[in-house]
Amino acid sequence: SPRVIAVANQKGGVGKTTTAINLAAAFAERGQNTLLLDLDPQGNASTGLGVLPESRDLSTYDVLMGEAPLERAMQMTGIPGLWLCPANSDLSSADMALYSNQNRTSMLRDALQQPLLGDSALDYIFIDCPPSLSLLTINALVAADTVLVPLQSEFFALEGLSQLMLTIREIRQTANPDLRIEGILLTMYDQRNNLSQQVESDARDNLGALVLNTMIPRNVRLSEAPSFAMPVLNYDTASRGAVAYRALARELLIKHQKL
Amino acid sequence: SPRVIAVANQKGGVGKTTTAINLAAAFAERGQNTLLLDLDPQGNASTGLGVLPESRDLSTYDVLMGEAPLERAMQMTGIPGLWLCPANSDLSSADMALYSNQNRTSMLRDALQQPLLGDSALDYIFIDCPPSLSLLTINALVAADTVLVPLQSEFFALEGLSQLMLTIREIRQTANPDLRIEGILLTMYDQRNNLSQQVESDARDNLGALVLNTMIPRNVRLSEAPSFAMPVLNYDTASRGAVAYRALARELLIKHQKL
Ligand SMILES: Nc1ncnc2c1ncn2[C@@H]1O[C@H](COP(=O)(O)OP(=O)(O)OP(=O)(O)O)[C@@H](O)[C@H]1O
Ligand SMILES: Nc1ncnc2c1ncn2[C@@H]1O[C@H](COP(=O)(O)OP(=O)(O)OP(=O)(O)O)[C@@H](O)[C@H]1O
Ligand SMILES: [Mg+2]
Ligand SMILES: [Mg+2]
Repeated sequence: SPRVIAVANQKGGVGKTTTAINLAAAFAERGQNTLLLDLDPQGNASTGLGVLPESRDLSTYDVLMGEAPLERAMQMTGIPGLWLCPANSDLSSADMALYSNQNRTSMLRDALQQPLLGDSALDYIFIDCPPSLSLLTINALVAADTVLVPLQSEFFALEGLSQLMLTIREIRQTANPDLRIEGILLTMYDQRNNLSQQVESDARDNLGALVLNTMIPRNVRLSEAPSFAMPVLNYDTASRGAVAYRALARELLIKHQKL
Repeated sequence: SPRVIAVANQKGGVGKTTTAINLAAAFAERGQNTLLLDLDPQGNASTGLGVLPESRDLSTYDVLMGEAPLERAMQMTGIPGLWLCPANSDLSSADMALYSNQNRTSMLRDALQQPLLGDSALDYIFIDCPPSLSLLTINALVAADTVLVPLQSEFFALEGLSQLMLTIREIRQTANPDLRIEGILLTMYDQRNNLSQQVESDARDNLGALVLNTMIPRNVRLSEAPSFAMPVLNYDTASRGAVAYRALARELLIKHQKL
């Protein structure tokens, strides 16, 4: 069954969606059948892959609440080997809807147990999480095999990390004993900037080998690509952003012994 | 009684905390007695003003739940005329704790009814909101006179705006008929970058006079200041970030006929 990687950090604007879109696309490029599941009511990952709001009839909300099977909600993107389960604003009422449900933290895990994709099964599922530690993100952590944590190279970003690590440990002790950290990914890294270098050295000192070798540079092509409804790999294949996300895919696939 | 301004946008990382800290400091500099209320479980505004986690005994959580009066939880910052009501991670359980409460959307409004500050009453209260449309942000919108919306000059930022406007209209129709938009503030604006110019022209075309004249440029001094536990006005008074937030304070105080 597919490896499920949650892309999570409750700090806002750290590059979760940008990482989920471009890393999923880079995995697909390497021949891995990949699903991106948009778990954020903002629906940025869905928009960034060109799926308009009016074509999100079935969405992650329906899958989460057990009202539609995943294989009916997921749709093809323009990129071979990359599928999307889109999000819409229904998701913003999920927290309250789940609150009184007995299985409120494991609804997503149960829904992901049955991904059938005809004869070619999925290799990876990436989950783009919203900027909070609410029931949506908890569901992702319970469903996931590993968690990829984008860490913006800024002062406030380090502050939230310990809270996230505590939550991951709590989930491991209660609902998902196999949950592991895929890695901590430094994003929007600007080597001319002292703050970036300081955050990098703090992270590597405190978190050691959890910090991935690949760092994503600040690169305007990454923020332009979503307005053209495509990953940066397709928008500007030679950009520093595209090169970095391909290097990240390679680093992770080697770790998973797929390369 | 003080004017309450919520700084809100469910999109993450758009500059809510940076705006709340620096605008509140600029108001205090202009002689307005100002309170910054940190309503984000991340506690970034509290950290950015130098209030360490161990000195947040009484916090916004206690005030929100009606367990402590505001004037006991608020503390002085190093800046004359600027007070802080700090946040800690207790706030992350507020949503669930409030869920079954009859007055779950008006708890903050009730708590702000009694700000006594000895003989010098407060002129302004700024509320730094978390990146979601959860009960915490709803409480801020119900308690507020106006909402200041930081809008990052990026593609994904525009997408969330319509959802926020819908929520504000809903609150105005149900719980807070006097709620108005203070303004939409363009942040991290980079005039060399097409995307910034495009977001600005889209915003001014669609939102007209709601978009404030002052724009906040991308300026590294703004992101360095929190690591020195002070607003940029004190960290680097001549920086483009400091100049912009002082200009914003002036624009708003003129609008409020205080200048
Ligand atoms: N490496 C980068 N270089 C330049 N811009 C970037 C980079 N990564 C992300 N961005 C831009 O920064 C903004 C924030 O990124 P993104 O939306 O991916 O973060 P997020 O963590 O998903 O935000 P949220 O917390 O709202 O879900 C976006 O406008 C995005 O285009
Ligand atoms: N004008 C600016 N120029 C450069 N950096 C900025 C600017 N405004 C904010 N930043 C930096 O960008 C990051 C995001 O800003 P900030 O934390 O204020 O956003 P936020 O909306 O409060 O985030 P969250 O959604 O997590 O609450 C921070 O590291 C901050 O220091
Ligand atoms: Mg996102
Ligand atoms: Mg903030």
